[in-house]
Amino acid sequence: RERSTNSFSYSSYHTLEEIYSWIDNFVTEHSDIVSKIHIGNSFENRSIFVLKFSTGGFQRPAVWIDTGIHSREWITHATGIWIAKKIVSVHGKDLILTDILKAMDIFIEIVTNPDGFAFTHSMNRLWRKNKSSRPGIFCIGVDLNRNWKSGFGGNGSNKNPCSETYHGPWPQSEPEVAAIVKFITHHGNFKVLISIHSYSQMLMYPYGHSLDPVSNYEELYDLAKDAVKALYEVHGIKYIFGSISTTLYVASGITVDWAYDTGIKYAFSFELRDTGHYGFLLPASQIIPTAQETWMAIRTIMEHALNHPY
Amino acid sequence: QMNFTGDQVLRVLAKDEKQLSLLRDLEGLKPQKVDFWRGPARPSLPVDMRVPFSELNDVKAYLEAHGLAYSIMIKDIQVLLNEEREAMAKSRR
Repeated sequence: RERSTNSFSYSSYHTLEEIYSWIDNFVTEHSDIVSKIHIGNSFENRSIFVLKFSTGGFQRPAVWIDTGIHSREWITHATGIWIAKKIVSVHGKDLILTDILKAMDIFIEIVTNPDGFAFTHSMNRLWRKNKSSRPGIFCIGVDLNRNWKSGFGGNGSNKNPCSETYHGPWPQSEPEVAAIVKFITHHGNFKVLISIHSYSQMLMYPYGHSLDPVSNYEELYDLAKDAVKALYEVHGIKYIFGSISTTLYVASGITVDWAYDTGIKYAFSFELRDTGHYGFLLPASQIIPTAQETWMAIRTIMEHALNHPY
Repeated sequence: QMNFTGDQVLRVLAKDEKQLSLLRDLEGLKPQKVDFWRGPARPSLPVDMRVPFSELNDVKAYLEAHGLAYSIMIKDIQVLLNEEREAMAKSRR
């Protein structure tokens, strides 16, 4: 087992056990600013943890970042881990991040779909969904990014349990989704939600379930443009950006639509790089450059939220 | 662990909406065979799909019969998976 985060390789992929062990070491080593919150259990009863970065205060305006909702997208968990380390490394040095943490808390859920992630290591590297099963349904798993209440069951999701975009029997039927809904709703003061996927180099905002623009779409368009520019300046990776339904396709029951409808005005979904060749099998050598560029985009979004309180 | 030897990822560039719907039909023709890594969205975006080795000839014949231009994005998935696993083992060592 990893003895400390210093021996942990941030430029490699890791198993669920290694990541959970890293989380414990990380929290121990940075207990002044980081804590671990257990927000629930997965369908197969694995713990679901969130890292909280806070410099004090109560129920401060908060930023939510989740990675790994689709288990085969390994680059996203690795990016989440690197960003967590980055936050504690630059706090007190990076003025923007330091100001953000003076006024806001940051929550990162690194393994949003632990059952699916464990399954990609044990049986099927290309598994996407969770591992839920129900009597009478002969296919396993629900697409956790189709199980949210907003637009549930609409176009861009599938009622066929064998489909990769199966939306599940009812909204928030999946414990992995219900745990996040409960946590964010109970907290009540989230201002930013960022859900990180791969791949195809896009930064998108609501809506996915409708072609109608959200009320602050100009602001989100400009913010996405700034974030994508900040990302490009790191390693020259080009992203496209816009609303999900007009940039990619109509998708219903997705995280960012639920977040937006819950009142989180700055809701974004990343599709990280694959540099056009690797799809979900991005080599580990690209973990750090991917995380570095993604961090600059996320930092841009958080800075905007800090300067535009609501 | 499932083995993906010989499975390929094909990148298809659909010219128009009609060709996109031909790709969507493929999911129905080959249920649980064709795995869209990037689903059919709009003509300006590529469609990436993983095709099991056993279905490759059929799927390529379907694409060619309908004039759908494609390239091979990943020639053998298992090769990349083996490299990934070796890299993890090396890092652990």
